[in-house]
Order: sequence, then C-alpha cells, then structure tokens
Amino acid sequence: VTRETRTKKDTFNSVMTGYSKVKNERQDLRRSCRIETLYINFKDLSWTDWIIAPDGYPAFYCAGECNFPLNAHMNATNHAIVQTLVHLMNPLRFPKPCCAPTRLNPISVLYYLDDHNVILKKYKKMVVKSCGCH
Amino acid sequence: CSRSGIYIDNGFDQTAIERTMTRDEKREMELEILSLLGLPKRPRTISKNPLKRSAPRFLLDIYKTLMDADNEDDQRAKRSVDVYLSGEEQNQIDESDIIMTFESANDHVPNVRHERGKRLWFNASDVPVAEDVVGAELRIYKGNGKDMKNVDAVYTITVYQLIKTDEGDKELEYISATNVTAGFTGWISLNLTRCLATWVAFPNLNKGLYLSVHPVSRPGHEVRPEDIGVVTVKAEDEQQPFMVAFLRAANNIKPR
Repeated sequence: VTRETRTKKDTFNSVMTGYSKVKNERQDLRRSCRIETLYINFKDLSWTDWIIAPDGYPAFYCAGECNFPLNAHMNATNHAIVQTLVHLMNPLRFPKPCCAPTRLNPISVLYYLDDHNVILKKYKKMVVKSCGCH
Repeated sequence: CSRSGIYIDNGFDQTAIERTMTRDEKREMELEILSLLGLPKRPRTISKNPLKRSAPRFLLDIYKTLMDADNEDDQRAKRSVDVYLSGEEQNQIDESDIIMTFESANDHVPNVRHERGKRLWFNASDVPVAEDVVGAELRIYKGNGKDMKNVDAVYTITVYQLIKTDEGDKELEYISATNVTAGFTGWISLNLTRCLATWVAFPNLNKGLYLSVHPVSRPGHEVRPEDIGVVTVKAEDEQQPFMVAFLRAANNIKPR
C-alpha cells in the first residue's frame, strides 16, 4: 500500500512537474529575448498640425532574457555564449548577456519650425529592426 | 484603442495601461519624446494648408525620397515623387542630418542701390550655430516670360549678397550665377553656401540678397526678373522662392 501510494504520489508529482515544465517553457518562450512593439502615434498626440511626416514613430524595443541554450534566441553573438558560461559559474557576480538591438534603422521627421520655415531632420539608429543577445 | 498616442506590446492589456497613466504622466512622456527629437517645445500655430507652399512641398519630396532609400523592399520605381535632384544635391542630402527651408521675405532690406533686380531676405536665425553647413541654395521658379519672341535667348541670373562697407554704404558682393534660356520653365538653383555660413556666424550681417537678370549678349542691360518669367515676390504658393540649407549635426550630444 505504501509502495502504491508512493507510486501514485510520484506519478502525481511527475504530472505536475510536467505541467510546470510546459508552463515554464511557455514563460521562457515569452520571456526570451525578442523585439516588441512600441509605437508613438503623432495624430493621437495632436502633433500632426506641425509634424508633417511621418504619422508616428515605430520605435520598437528589445525585451526578454538570454538563457542557456542561447541558440534558442535570435541573433546571439559568440561572446554572448562566453558571457553565459561566466554567468553560470557565478550567477550572483556576473550578469547574463543582454537582450539588445542588433540592427537599428534611422528615421526622418519633417516638421514646421514656424509659419515660414520647415525642417527635415534625420535621426540615426532610432528604429529597432532586430534584437539579439550580446 | 489608446488615446495616449503610445502603443506598447508587452503582453499586458492596453486599457489597463491607459488607466494607470495619469494626464501628467502622459504629458511627461510627450515631453520626453519631444526632447528626444530635439523639440523641447512646440512651434507657434501653423497656418492652414501649409503644404500648398513650395518649400514644404520640396522637403516632403525629399522626405519621400529618403523613405524610399531606407526601405529597400520598395524599389525606387514605386516612387510617386517628382523631384529633380542633381548629383551634387543628392550628395548634400546624403551627407546632411538636417535640411531646412526658408521662405523669402521681401520687406526687410531698406534702400539698396539697384535698378530692376529684386531683393530677397531669409530669416536664418533658426539655424543652429553648432551645425556644420554642408551646402545652401536658392531655389527660384521660372515660368513663361512676357517677351517670348525668342525662346532661345540666353539670360544670366546672378545673385549678390548685400554687404555693408566700412563707410556704411551697402554694396553687392557676387555669390553665384546661372544661365537660362527664355523658353525654360522650372526650378533654378543657385549656390548660397558662402552666404549662409556668414549669416549663421554673424546674423547681423544678413542684409539679404539681390537678384539680377541680364541678357548674355548685353551684360550691362539689366532686365526685371519677371520679364523672363522668374518668380520672386507676389508668387503663387507653389512657386514661391525659398532657400534650402543642408546641415550636418555636430557630435556633441548634450547629457540629459
């Protein structure tokens, strides 16, 4: 009886562990390094009377963790693997690799300085195109 | 759904985020974005239908050209922009971080020694002193002139800078010139790089420009610009003369 109970308990634990594992994997997947949406709509901010173009600023951002194995993440650098190993050896002292933009695009904004003069300004590296572990 | 103007995709319900953002917080975030874009405060109220004017339309065309260049998937064949850019202008656009346009104001320069030419003045006080001037040009529109008997007749359009001598007299300093035929219609550009550099460094020396037109065959015979169709003042919105400045941002980023 004791043995059976233990078996049932083990089975229950095994099922629960499996459930937790799936849940954790989902969380990990959700928390892994990836590009996320951040959009600033100039129209909703009532800026379109003086910002001629564009309609908004699609900034995006990178968020999530860089956990081992790194090949599950997008665009991990070789050195991110080294950083991960260092982190695994001493997690409290050395941080994990960072989830950061790997490719950034410029954005141009066309707006009025005043009633007569107009300006077109280029901003370098303002829009995230891809993220990765560094 | 949000009226805040800021949309983020972080797995949370957007409406929940909106509820947590107060009006002050939204305003603070707006100011942060404005500050990031180098716009600490909004400009004054803009007149209605501003995009009918030539200068904003010119810059909008350049903006669309830049967008095409950035977006490699959209080939240039898709471009709906009809803007003619010379090789030099294209280089200036590529090199510059800021492109500004200035509409002409004709009522600023007092008595100037001239006969039939036209005065133009541009308010260049908004140009940041720290920026490097890559180039500047005057863009004027030439339509059909009154006397179109000989469309092949060639005219020289010369632009001078008004300077004040040590004696206090106003003199004309040659800046640049170009030749056009009487039958030509379209935009003409004249190099003003030297002028703008002076006006940015010494704003008080900005006394404006003097535009002179004469036949190539008779250099001493000045004609009115409007006689050959050059539009200077009292122009339609889309034909107003304007100045373009190409600037390169300095690398001194202010700490925030």
